[in-house]
Formats: sequence, C-alpha cells, structure tokens
Amino acid sequence: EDVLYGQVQSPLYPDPYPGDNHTQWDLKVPPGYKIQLTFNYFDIEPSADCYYDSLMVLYGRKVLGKFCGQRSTDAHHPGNKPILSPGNHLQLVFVTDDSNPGPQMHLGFSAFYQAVDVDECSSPVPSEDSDPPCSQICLNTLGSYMCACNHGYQLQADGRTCVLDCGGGVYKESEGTLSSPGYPNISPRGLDCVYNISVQPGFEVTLNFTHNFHIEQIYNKGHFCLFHWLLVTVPGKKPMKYCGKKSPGVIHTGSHNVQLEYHTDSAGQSRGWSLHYTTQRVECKLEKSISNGRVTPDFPQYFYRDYIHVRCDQGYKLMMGGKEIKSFKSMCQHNGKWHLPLPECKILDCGDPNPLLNGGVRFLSGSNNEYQSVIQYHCNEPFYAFRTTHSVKFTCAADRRWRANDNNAIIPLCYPVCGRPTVDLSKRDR
Amino acid sequence: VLGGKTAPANSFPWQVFLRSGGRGGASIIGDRWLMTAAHNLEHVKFAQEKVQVYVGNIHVSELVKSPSLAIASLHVHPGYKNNNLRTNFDNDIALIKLNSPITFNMNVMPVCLPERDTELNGTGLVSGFGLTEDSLTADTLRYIRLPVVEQDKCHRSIETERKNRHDVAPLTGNMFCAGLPEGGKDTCSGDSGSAFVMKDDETYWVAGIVSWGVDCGQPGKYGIYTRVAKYLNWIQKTMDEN
Repeated sequence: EDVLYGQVQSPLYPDPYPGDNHTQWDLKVPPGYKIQLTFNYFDIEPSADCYYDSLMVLYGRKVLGKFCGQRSTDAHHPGNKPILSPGNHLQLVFVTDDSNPGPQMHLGFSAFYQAVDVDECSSPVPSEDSDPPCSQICLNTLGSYMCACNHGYQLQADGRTCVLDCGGGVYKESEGTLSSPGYPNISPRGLDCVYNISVQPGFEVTLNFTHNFHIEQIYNKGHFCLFHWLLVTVPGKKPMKYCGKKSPGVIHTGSHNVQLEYHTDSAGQSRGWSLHYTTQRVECKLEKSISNGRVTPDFPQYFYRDYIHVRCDQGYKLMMGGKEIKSFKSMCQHNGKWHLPLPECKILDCGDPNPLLNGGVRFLSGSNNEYQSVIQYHCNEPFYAFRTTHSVKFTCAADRRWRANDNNAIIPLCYPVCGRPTVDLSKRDR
Repeated sequence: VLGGKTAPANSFPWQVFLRSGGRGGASIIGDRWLMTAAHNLEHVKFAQEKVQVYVGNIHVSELVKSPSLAIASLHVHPGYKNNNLRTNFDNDIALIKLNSPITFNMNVMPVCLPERDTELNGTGLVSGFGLTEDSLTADTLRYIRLPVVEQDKCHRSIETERKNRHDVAPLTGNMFCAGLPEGGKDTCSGDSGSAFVMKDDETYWVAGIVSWGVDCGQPGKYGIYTRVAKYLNWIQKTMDEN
C-alpha cells in the first residue's frame, strides 16, 4: 500500500546484522510525491566500492547510491543529507557477505522515509516527454498539479494545452455583433473558431459584414481560400466560403440557424472580419385576395405571429372546405405558412321563401334565393287578400331572412274575402 | 224557398247544405267556421257525429256525392233554450267548427258578418234548399229577394197569431222579419240556418239566419230571422276560445 512515511532497518537492528544476507525493500508513496530517505544511523562494513557489505538505493534501474562505512567522513557513507527519489518509488537492497573482518561488529542502518510533494511545475517528470506540463500557467498542488490559461485562452480537453478563445459559441439574441479574434488586428494562427447564431424558429438571420474584411486569399489548382477562410453554413443550402478583401456585405440567410467557421492555418496573415447580425420575422404571403371580403388588419406584409381575420362583405358568408364557418382567424407560423388556408366568401342565401297559405310567391329579381333577391308574395285573389296591401315584396337580407321594406320578416296572412261572389245577382236580378 | 228562382252557380258561395235529421242550411263565415240556426242541431240532440255539412255546389245531388266536411265541434248559443215544442226561437244561432280549413274559390266563399249595431233597412237575398212552392224540396239552390219588415209591424203580426194559436213563439229583439204582406215569397222548411244577406257596395253580409215562421208564404205572415248583428261578440268569443 502507498504510505506517506515509514522506517527501514537492517536485519536484526540494533544488533549486528547477519552475514550472507540479501534483503530488499520496495518503498512506494502516492503518485505526485517523491520519497525522501533520511538515515538516522548508518554502520555498514566499509570497503572499497562497498565491495563486501552495502546498501544500494535504486530508482528503477538507476542507482542513486551504493553506501557503506561507519562515519560520515567515510567515502561511501550517506552522511546526513537525505536522499530524494525522482519519483514515488524507491528500492533499497542490503547485501552482506559471509565474513566480517576482525572483532568489530557492525549494527547496520536505520532510516526514516517520507513522502515529499513533487513540484511538477518546476521539475517535469523525467520519464514524460520534454514538453512542460502546462502550456501556460502551472499550479502545483499536493500530489499533483493544475494547468491554467491566460485571459483570452481556453484550456483544452487534455488539461494542459491552452488555445485562443475564439469568442465562439451559440448566439441566441435577436441581434448581436461577432468578430474574429483580435479583429481588426492580425488574427492568430491556427484558429478554428466556430460561431453559431441560433435564434428561435420564425425568425431569419441577416448577416451584415463590415466593410473592413480581410482574409488571406490564395488560389491553387482551381481552389481558392486554401489556407484561411470563413465558411458560412445555412441548413439546407450550399455552404459559402469567403476570403479576400471584399466584404460579403449583407447576407439574408433565410434561416434561424447559421454557422460561421473561421479557419487560419499556421502561416499567412489575415486581419479577420466583423459583422452585425439582425433577425427578422418570417414572412407569410397571402397568395390570393379575398373576393367579396377583406383581410384585417390590412398590412403590406405579414410576418411570423401575425394574426389575420377574414370578414366577408355584407351578404356573404365564410366558407372553408365546403362548410360554412362563423369566423376565421389564422396565424403566420414559423415556417412561413398560415396555420389555416384562406377561406372564401360566398354569397349567402335566404333559402326557399316560406309558402304563403292561400297565396303564392314569385321572384322579381335575383336567383337561387341569394342575397338581395327580391320576391313578391300575393294572395289567391279574389278569394283571399292581404288586409292592407295588394302584394308584399321581400328582399333577401344580410341576416338570411326574407324581409319586407320595413325590415319586417313576418309574411302577412291571406285573409278570406267574404261576401263577394263571382256571380252577383244584384246586378241583373230585378 | 217559395216564389224564388234557381240560384246560378257561384252566386251564393257561402251556402252550406246541412243534414241533421232533416234538411237545413248554414253559411260559411270563416275557413273553419259555419253558422246555422241552433234549432237545426236540436233534431239530433246536438250530436256532432250526426251532423253533415256540404259546400261548393248548388245541386244537392252533387253535394252529397262528396263526403261531409269533418266537424270538430258544435257551439250552440248558451241563450238558446230547449225548443222541442218550437215555442221559443230566441237566440237561434249556433256555430260549427270544422276539423280542417276550407280553401276558398269561386264555389266556396265566406259571407261577411255585419257591422256592429247595423240597422236593417231595404231588401236582402235569402237562399236555401228547402221547400218550394210545389212543396218539394229543391235539388237546386233557390233564392228570393225579400224586404225587411218593420219590427212593430212584424210584432203585431206575430201577436195576432199568438192569440189564435198557443204554440207560436214570441218575437224578440234578437229577431227580425222579412217578407211580403201579400205572401207568396218566403223561406220555408229546409231553409233553416241559411243566410239572409244584404249588400253594401260590392259586399254581401249576413244580416239574418233563417229561423222560423208561421206557415210559409201566407199573406200577412212573415219569415222570422235571427238578427246576426246581435251576436257579434258571442261569435268572436266562440271563435277565439276554440
């Protein structure tokens, strides 16, 4: 297990260590830490190059030291200076031969080890590649480190690389301004900036590039905008690639979604671009006019979320799909279409006139009982008669009722004529 | 009708041929209403199912070929008293309501009702299918022109009869008389209920209903008619309520 500190002692310590011994310790602390080894006692039979007995300290295959001796002044004595491992592991190998010269017994060693934080920011891990741990700002932490970026840059997914912040992203406001990084100064190289303008459906984006437009323009083998370009993509349309010094000016995209991609490679020079975008509501066309009716409100153009009403002229009725409707209202939808098709105004009719008992009706003008048709009621004379008049004219009114000139819709009754026989005896009888 | 003439077709389009135990007449006063003498209905004890009415022709033989008009109800004047003995003809008026309205034409037409409080002067026409001077009932409608007799004169005539005969009904203000002092022209049995009409300008209106009389066509005796103008309120009320 990884531990933060510990003690290592030679076999039998504090008694003299045995001969012919080979003991090995593999020390390990958590990643991000080094091991600091400090001897608080060291007494191993001194010899040239620690030939007989020795304590070898290794970091992997690298030998950090081979120690023996009794006093710090001895040639291979580790002294009081701690030994620091390059990484989070360390190996100690204690080896003794099978004979000890003279009566003097050696007690071996006792050492204390502890985890020491690695400052990754100042001392890169040797086994790693030679790049610094952070491309811009390195912050050491206990057992690890963090990278940060300067203002205007963003840390990439690798956690160490900073790239220029394009100011890209999604623009949802109804209008706004975008420009390339550093505009109007020279754009950084190696850019791949993506800008998405995405407003709600029912609105269309118009791009208005400023006059000051400059993207390196290089032709090669029929291709243009080879290394630097601005790509404007509208869903459902062919992407448009721009470079050069001529501003694209105003672009009506006809869409609520527009993507701009600005690319520069590692060479060349572009000053970039700037634009102001606006949005307009989608227009719904009125494909036909309403005969015998009118659309309200009367606007030259209708846009998303506009409502229209259709009202028929007096004497006409609203018809849609062969059925009469009481009223009509339609809304301009986000797709530029009305949510209901326009109705028709058809002339209304009053239906067949009610029959008149002991009388009749005939048409004076108009047809099909239509609005403003005129009919005339009469009684079957001489046996029936109206009380006050000879005949009564009715006109098909806007309320679909047959009405007389005085606006009365009641058909007068035919009253029997009394006492007037067709043969009058009094005229010839004497 | 004694001493009269055959009525031309369509000359009395309001004439109704009524059968209710015996022959009688009535007149059309509305598309659902007929007017007759109450005593006509007494023959069948006012049972509407025993009453038959026909319109639209001057020949009885033709009239009866068609079914009777369906009767909805009979309405006898409440002032008409039981008159089995024929001693009281006061309020001799009744209305007959039909099930369905009649459509009028030259053969069938209502007669007008009188104005309120109309004074009866001059002559009138009376038609009927009753007895003729040959004591035969007429197949063809007959008519006669008769003058209205002054009420006092008629009253005296009736009172004279009442002194001689105990079964003569009194003359009331609801009646008027028409006829000639010399006799010979009169209505008679079978004419009861028919209309005595008078004319204003171009319009005939019913002044009386053939009601009763002592004998027929005798000198000094007149026919007695129900004075319709006296019953306008009752007629209107009866129609409104039914």
